[in-house]
Amino acid sequence: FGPSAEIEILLDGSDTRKTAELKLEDGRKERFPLYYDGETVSGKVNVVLKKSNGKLEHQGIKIEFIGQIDLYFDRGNRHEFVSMVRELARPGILTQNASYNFEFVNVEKPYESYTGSNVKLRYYLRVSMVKRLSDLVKEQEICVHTLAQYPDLNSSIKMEVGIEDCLHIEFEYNKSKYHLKDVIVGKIYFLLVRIKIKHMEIQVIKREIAGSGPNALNENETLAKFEIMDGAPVRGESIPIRLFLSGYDLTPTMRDINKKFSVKYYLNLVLVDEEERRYFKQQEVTLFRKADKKRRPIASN
Amino acid sequence: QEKLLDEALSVVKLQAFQMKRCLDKAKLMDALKHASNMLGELRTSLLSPKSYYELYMLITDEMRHLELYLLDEFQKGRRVQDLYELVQYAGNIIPRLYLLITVGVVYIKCSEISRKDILKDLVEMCRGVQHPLRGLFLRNYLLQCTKNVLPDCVEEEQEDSGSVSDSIDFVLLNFSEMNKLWVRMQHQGHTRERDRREQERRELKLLVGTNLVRLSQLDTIDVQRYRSVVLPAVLEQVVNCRDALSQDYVMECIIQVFPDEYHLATLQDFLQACAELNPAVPVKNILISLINRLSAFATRDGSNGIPSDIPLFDFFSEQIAKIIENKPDLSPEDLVSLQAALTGLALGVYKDREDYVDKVLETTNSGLDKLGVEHINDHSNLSRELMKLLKLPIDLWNDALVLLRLRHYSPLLQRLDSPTKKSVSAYLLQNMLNNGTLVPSSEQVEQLLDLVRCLVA
Amino acid sequence: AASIQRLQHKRQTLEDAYSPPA
Repeated sequence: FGPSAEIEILLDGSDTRKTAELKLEDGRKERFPLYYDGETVSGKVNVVLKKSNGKLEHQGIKIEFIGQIDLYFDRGNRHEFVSMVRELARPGILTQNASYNFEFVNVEKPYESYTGSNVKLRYYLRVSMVKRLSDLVKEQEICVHTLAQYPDLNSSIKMEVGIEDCLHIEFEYNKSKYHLKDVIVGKIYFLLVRIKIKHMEIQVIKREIAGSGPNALNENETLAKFEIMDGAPVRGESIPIRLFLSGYDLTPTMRDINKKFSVKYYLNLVLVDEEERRYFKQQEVTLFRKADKKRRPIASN
Repeated sequence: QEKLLDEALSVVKLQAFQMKRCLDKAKLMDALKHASNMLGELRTSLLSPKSYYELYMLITDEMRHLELYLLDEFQKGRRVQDLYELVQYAGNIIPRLYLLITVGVVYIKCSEISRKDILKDLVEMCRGVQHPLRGLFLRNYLLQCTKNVLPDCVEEEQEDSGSVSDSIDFVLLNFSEMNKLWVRMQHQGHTRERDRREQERRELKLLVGTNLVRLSQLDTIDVQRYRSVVLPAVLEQVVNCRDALSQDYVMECIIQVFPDEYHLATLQDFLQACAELNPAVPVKNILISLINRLSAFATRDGSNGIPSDIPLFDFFSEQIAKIIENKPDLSPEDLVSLQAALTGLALGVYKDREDYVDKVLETTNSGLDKLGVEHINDHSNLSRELMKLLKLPIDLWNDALVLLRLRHYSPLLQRLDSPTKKSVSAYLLQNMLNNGTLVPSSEQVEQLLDLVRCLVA
Repeated sequence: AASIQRLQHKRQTLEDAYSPPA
């Protein structure tokens, strides 16, 4: 009883390759090898027979590289946006342990790995040994990051908002696009204050939109609450903002990924008065993953 | 309040204990977490200023321990990467800024980043705390922590090390923000609690004054810099805040904290500011304080006296005249005490100028006339003040014959009630006996007997 | 440098600084 062999997937360069954390569906985090778009995914598949003198008949062994989007509310449907297959072995009988090399050259990985509230985007290798009764399958997850390099001209966000005769502020954030380890530098200038403010904070809100049309599911999550002011200012007061994004668990902005989902980020400026009334202004910002300076260049053709 | 304070102190002691334990085990991140929890007690709105101060003192004591630990680590080469950034991850602003100040000072002492940049950053980032009480204490912490690291040289010794100009900017900004918060305190809460708030504000005045003390401790601030940079900036805040309590205290603070030579060099600016103060400010006390200081300065052993190009008596005389003119509600005793201070100045600094003293006496007489003072009761404040004034020339000249030459001394003496008049007259005669003052002419004898006629007839 | 970045703030007038809260 039980599987007659164990399948191992060993990736090339795993001792030197960086790993990255991925959130699993149950909320736990695990580290997986990190790949980028265009990188070759190669390695070795080991088949280890349970019984050393046993025989294992199979109808073929293959390995697939899959990029897939799962919508939790639509479990039956998996949306594969990348699917590549390599045959490792033709049908036959294994009488001893076997090892097979594989290589997916310069694989396109257009999107970043993502685990969210209602959607998951993953990349994995799947080895299948086809057998008469039940196939032996082994999967190996990898993590993919997408890098962006925005032009130097990254306009700031500056706006005046208010409630007539009550509260007027001018807020400014130094950029509209921030990388994940960036700093939000800004200020709030009070033009009119006729309410008793208790404190002010900035929230970083992630909005995940899974699916499309009337069935789309919106999930908002407040990832950060950062107090920027304690007490009541008067007119003319200028309050500095300096919020380090590296302190929070953020992903890049993802827009209409494979027409299946989006992940957007908002800065929510919230003022709370003495009677716990809340005044807020939400502003979308773009988050992106910037390349580390030390990263190895992507292998070219 | 006691119960609330006890609860807060218990939390602080526990968190401080945990913090130290973590530091002993070199677990800095955990220690910072406990420090942050401890500092979180300073977010309270429940404590009175007095109780808050107690809490603040205990916490800042414990923070000193953290500072020393970090200094030690840095100096041993075990510097924590990006610590200045790390402490800014704290979600609540009060713990964040206290930690930032502590780490910032360590960085300054270990020359990690530009000293002037850190100082500038710290004083600017404190803007985030607009709550008057919490803001005052936070900025006081900033001032105390940076006490020994403010650059005090005319030019930068190294790149980005800063100069005294940076220190002046730092302290002046901190002072103006603290004064603003202190003044704003009066508007917090219900009008029926105004008196209590006023009292609480008085208890906190030292926090604001410490800024001026810090400025006075900068050795490279000379008269020129004081006149052109420091005093104008301070006076600008004082005059424009229009708050009597702040004006009264800060003006007094300026007099006490800065050297007398500086006051001599900036007399007109200072007196001009006095004229612009809130009518509720007891300007006479400020003037008297200044006059007395300068008199003492002029008569001190080793002093060069008042420079001849500074007409000190004229300045003060004019200023006092302006005050009297602009304050129709000035009480007679206040008028007299002002004139007494001026008399003291004249007698101390310009001993030979009898005309100065006579002028003061004349002004006093006409002032009392304008106020319609006809009869001065024996036990009144006015009587006491006038008696003080009249005794000054006796004490400082020790020569009754000079008194006889003052045309306005006798008319002023005659305003007093009989018992007081006798007392002053007897004081004069006793002074003559003690000093062996001989009256050489019959004319002078007549004048003397006329002066002390209340004893004769 | 990132840890001390700030935007230039507008200077508050003395009138505003010391006026009672509106």
